[in-house]
Order: sequence, then structure tokens, then C-alpha cells
Amino acid sequence: SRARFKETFDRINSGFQSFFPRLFGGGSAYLELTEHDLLTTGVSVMARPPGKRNSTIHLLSGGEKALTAVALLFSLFELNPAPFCLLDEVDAPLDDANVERYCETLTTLSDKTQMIYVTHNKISMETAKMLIGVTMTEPGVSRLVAVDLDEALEMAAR
Amino acid sequence: SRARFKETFDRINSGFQSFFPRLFGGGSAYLELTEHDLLTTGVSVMARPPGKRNSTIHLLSGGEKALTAVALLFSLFELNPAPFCLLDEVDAPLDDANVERYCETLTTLSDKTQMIYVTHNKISMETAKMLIGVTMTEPGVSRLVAVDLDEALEMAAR
Amino acid sequence: MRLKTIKLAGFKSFVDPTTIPVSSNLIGICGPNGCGKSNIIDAVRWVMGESSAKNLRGDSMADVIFNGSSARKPIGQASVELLFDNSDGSVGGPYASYAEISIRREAARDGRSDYFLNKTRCRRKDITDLFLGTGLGPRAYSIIEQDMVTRVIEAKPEELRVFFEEAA
Amino acid sequence: MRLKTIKLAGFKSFVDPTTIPVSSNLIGICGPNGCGKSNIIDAVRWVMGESSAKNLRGDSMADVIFNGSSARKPIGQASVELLFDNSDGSVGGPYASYAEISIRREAARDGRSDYFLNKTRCRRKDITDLFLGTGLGPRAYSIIEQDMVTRVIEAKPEELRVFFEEAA
Ligand SMILES: Nc1ncnc2c1ncn2[C@@H]1O[C@H](COP(=O)(O)OP(=O)(O)OP(=O)(O)O)[C@@H](O)[C@H]1O
Ligand SMILES: Nc1ncnc2c1ncn2[C@@H]1O[C@H](COP(=O)(O)OP(=O)(O)OP(=O)(O)O)[C@@H](O)[C@H]1O
Ligand SMILES: [Mg+2]
Ligand SMILES: [Mg+2]
Repeated sequence: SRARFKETFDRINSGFQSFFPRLFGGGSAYLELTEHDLLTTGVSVMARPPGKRNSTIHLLSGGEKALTAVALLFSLFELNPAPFCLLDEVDAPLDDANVERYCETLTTLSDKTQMIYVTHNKISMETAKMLIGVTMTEPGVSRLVAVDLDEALEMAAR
Repeated sequence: SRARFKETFDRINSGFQSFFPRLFGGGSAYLELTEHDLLTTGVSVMARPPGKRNSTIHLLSGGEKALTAVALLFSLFELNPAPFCLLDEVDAPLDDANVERYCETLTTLSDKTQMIYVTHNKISMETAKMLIGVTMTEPGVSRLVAVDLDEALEMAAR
Repeated sequence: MRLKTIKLAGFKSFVDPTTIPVSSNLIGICGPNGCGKSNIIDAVRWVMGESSAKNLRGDSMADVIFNGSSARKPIGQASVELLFDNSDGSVGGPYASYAEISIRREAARDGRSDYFLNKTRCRRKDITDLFLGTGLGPRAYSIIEQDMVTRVIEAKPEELRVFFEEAA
Repeated sequence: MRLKTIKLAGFKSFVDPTTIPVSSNLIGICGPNGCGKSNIIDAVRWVMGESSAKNLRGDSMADVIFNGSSARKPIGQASVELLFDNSDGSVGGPYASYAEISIRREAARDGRSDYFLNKTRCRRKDITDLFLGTGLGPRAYSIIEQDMVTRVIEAKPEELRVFFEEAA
């Protein structure tokens, strides 16, 4: 129904407008309806990273697009918040400053939600309160190990 | 023509079989023709990372798929080697061990080819003989800076 | 409602029974390429009722069963269990009074696929009914992967609308 | 043949004339998200003759011209130049005797697009002819991006065949 779509849209838009500057450390973003008819309208993502000009998501850089999408996905998640949220390597295209803010957002969300995230990123690993390592020491067979991050970083350091 | 396709296929296959174990630190891979008719056959990518069983590329993990594709793309590059090769963040989904081997391969290729690669990865940055930083201190305007890696790593360290 | 443990046995590369203790609200999972991290995510999606093999990165539903390694034979059955703490009573319906809620799925190579709620066999619908209002489910936004990120980035305005309709 | 410098002026976010010294065979380019790294790659693709705006992440070919920032007005023209050292004489054809070879492309908002070989205006075809046998060109495998990696991964056997035919 029109009313239901509008209400959903407004809630997602409000969350998106809040998550974007948290993840980007500034700037702004919003969702735009492309037509007046709520039953047929499309939704357009407008984003303005800090210092840049407003544009559709398609004109952003690779990392900016990914982070903008994450802001929208967090907002969609909060529409219907589950006890947990699983993330698979969404920090891959981000620079260090953006990973830091992504991690701060994960930390804040973890007040109410169990955040479980797969990552190769050192900053994200350091953020975790509990770090689970997965290994395949026996070929083809996965096992868990508890990870002592200081030890792991020391081994990885060159 | 049939002969030309077969010759191209064999050369790419040979390069692929060589690059794969260099990038994966072992294992093997090869290209397979799907039919007998060289004019209509498709090409299938078979890959066996170290310790794993042979399978098509589609059954590999995210990082394994990407690295397998890189092996194939290096082989396609060498078919018709240009003076330079530009790479844009192909190391993003790789774990540290795979990034190390990717960097070794970049270094070996740089004997004959000018390798210019965009990266967010610290190991890849440390590999570079020359590191160019791009900044946007003035919003929307890109500038180059020479990067002193030790300084940059120190600033980035938490 | 909070997740206490995820248990896998025979699921993809987790051939040996494995318990993931969800003992913190901020858990990182790391490891080399191909070691099984995304398989854990597939397992959660699967036990919550995912019925499309494509969304589990396979061709058929039997592809989630451990299919062997150089040292081990393939096995015949896979199972995944999510154990929830419901001491806050936030799960409604017939299970509101349970302090713990376990959902479990088993699959065998002969195509058999069974669901269990607190050890009692049930239908997939009972699992999805349980999830109503909890934000859980195989297609909910509680699982965010690269694939989803890419689809959001590349979505045309009419496609993004569909995302919103499904989320409503 | 080896690349000596890449010069950009007015190309996307590189509004100010910028010279990239290609003084090593192993060059890393780093910087924050959105600072212009991929724009450099677009510039090389563009000057080598890329004619599809989609492959330059734009809707029209004018999208490569600096279109303004909070402090600067849009400008009317973009140019990119590749300067090659040809002292080994490896480039054949009419330019074999030149010690240096410069290829340059300019574009203006009115749609004008010009190519220059060693400062002399030429056709796009002269650029692509120069590249024959050098492995260079806008669609050659000398530029490897995430997009290409994804296409290789997702290619069906018949699609991968086409990659090979184009490379032959
Ligand atoms: N049914 C199965 N039986 C046994 N092994 C399987 C099965 N399905 C997948 N695998 C194995 O699981 C591995 C992939 O695991 P996964 O995709 O979880 O890796 P990952 O840790 O996410 O890696 P990456 O960091 O590259 O994303 C592959 O080696 C694959 O062979
Ligand atoms: N014609 C143009 N005029 C001015 N700025 C432009 C133009 N085209 C693109 N840009 C800007 O260039 C920036 C994107 O640069 P680019 O894609 O090179 O980033 P990047 O360094 O590769 O980032 P990432 O690490 O996220 O991939 C955007 O901020 C965009 O606004
Ligand atoms: Mg994975
Ligand atoms: Mg980029």
C-alpha cells in the first residue's frame, strides 16, 4: 500500500541519513523518490562524501560506493533488527580512515546487536572483543582456533 | 581459424599453469576445452589450490577465485606484453600470505614490464620501489605526493 | 533473544562437529583465503531456511554436505544448529516460555532435509514463523555480504524499490 | 619502449596539470578512498583511445573533463599525455626512428576530441596503429581492474572463449 511504502521509505531514509556521516566522518546522503506515484516510483541514492559535491551513488569511487551501500544496508537492517548481524569482508575496499569509522559503527551497533564480522583487515581484527580464527591445517577440513591478536600480528609483521 | 585459436589457447594455458602455483604457493590449475570443435568450444578454468581438490573456479572461495583470475589475466597479458601493466586494487580480497606471493610475482614481472599498481594494502605498499600518494587535501582536487612509507606506516599505526 | 552458539557438523568444510561460542557482541572471524569463513555464513543462512542452492554457492542442496578431502571420505549428512537464549522472553508465540530455543537443520545425500525446533521435528514453516518479527530469516538484512553490497550499488531505481518492498 | 611520464590536465579530479614520473618498474599508488587513484587508470585508458564512456565510469565522453568542486569552477577541456622512451627502437613503423614518442588526447565540452602524436594532430587510428604489436590499447590486458577480475570469475565457458579470441 502507498502508506506502508512511504512509512518504510521514511524510516530507511532516516537511518541512511544518520549512518552515512558516521561512516564517512562527515558529508551527507539521502534517498530520493524518482516519481510522484508511490506505487510505481523508483528509489535513487544521493550521496555527498565530505568535501565533495552531491551526486548519485554511481559517480562515487569504488570505496565510497561500498561504504554508501553499507550505510543503506545498516539502515535496512535496523528496520527489522535481528539479534545478530553477520558481515562478510565488507571492509575490503576501504582505506584505513574509513575502516576505523566502520569499526566504530560496528562497536556502537554491538550495544544492542551481536555483530559477527569476517575480515582480513588488521584494524577490524583489533576492534573485535573476541577473535575467532579459522584454519585448514588439515587440507580441506576447517577448524576453529582462538586467536591471540598480538601474537598473530607479530607473526604477520615483516 | 582453428589453428590460431589452438595456438593462443596453448600459450595462455601454459602461462596460466605457471602463474597459478607461483601465486598460490603450490597447487595446480589448467584450462580445459569443453568440446572437440575448436571453432565452437568453450573454455573452462580448473583449479586446485594447495591441499585442495581439483574443481572449477566457481567452487573456490572469494579470495581463491580472485587470485585464480589474476593468474589467468597475467597469462593473457603475457600473450601480448605491453611496456607497462596497470593494476587497480586486485589484492583487496587476499590474505597476507597470498598478498606476499602476489607481490613477489609483481616484482618478478617488473624485470621486463613497468608494473604500476593501486593498492590499500600495507604489504603491497612496502613492495613498491616507488610509492606515489594521491591526496585530495583541497576538496575535489587530486594532487600527487611522494610517500615516505615508514612515515606513513607510523602515522597509520595505532 | 540472543544467539549463544552456532554448531556445525558435516557442513561444507566443517566435517568435524564444531561449536562457535557467540560469547561477545563484537566478534571478528579471520583466517586465510579458502579456510571456511564464508562457509560459516552459509551455514547460518542454511539453517534459517535458505532453499536456493545458488544462495549457498552451490548447484544443488546436497553441495552443503562435506564432499571429501585428500584424507577424508565424503560423508552422508550435514547439520547446523543455532542455540538462542530467550530468557528475556522476546520470542513470541508458542515458544515464548522457553529459556532456550534451538533451531537445527539436517540434510542427507538422498535429498532428505529436516528441521528441528528444540529437538522436535518440525516443518520449515515453523522455523520461519518463529522468526516473524525477529528480523531473522535467510533473506533478511542480518547477513551482509559483498554480493549484496554490489547489488545495492548497481541497483537501478526500480530495483532498489523492490529491496525496500521486501524489507517492509 | 618504456613509459617515462603520464601527464594529466583537467582530467576528472586532476584539474591542475600533474606529471606522474614513471621512474621505476615497480610503482605503488596509494591514497584514501575517492582521492583519484582509479582516475589515473581511466586517464591511461582514455588517452589510448577508449571510446566508450561506460568504460570510463561516465555517461558521456564529456564526463572526463573536470566538472568543478566547491572551490573551483568546471573547466572546458581535458588532456592526457603518455611520453614513451623509444631509444631501443622497439616501436616499428614510421616512428621507429624517434627516441621519444608522445601520445596525447584532448577533449572539450563541445564534443571536440583530438589526438596528437609527437605534437602533430592525428587520427585515433594513427594511435591504435602505433600500438599494434606493442600490447597497448584501451582494451588490452595491460589494465587489470576489479571489474575484469569479476568478469573472468563469472564467465561461462563460451564467454571465456571470447576473451581468448579477442586476445589472439
Ligand atoms: N561441500 C563441501 N565439502 C567440502 N569442502 C567444501 C564444500 N563446499 C565448499 N568447500 C570448501 O570450502 C572452501 C571455501 O571456504 P570459504 O568460501 O568459506 O572460504 P573463505 O574462508 O571465506 O575464504 P576467502 O577469504 O577467500 O573468502 C573451499 O576450499 C571449498 O573447497
Ligand atoms: N569529471 C570530474 N570532475 C571532477 N571530479 C571528478 C570527475 N569525475 C570523477 N571525479 C571525482 O573523482 C573521485 C573518484 O576518484 P577515484 O575513483 O579515482 O577514487 P579512488 O582513489 O580510486 O578511490 P577508491 O580507493 O575508493 O577506489 C570522485 O570523488 C569523483 O567525484
Ligand atoms: Mg569468503
Ligand atoms: Mg578506485
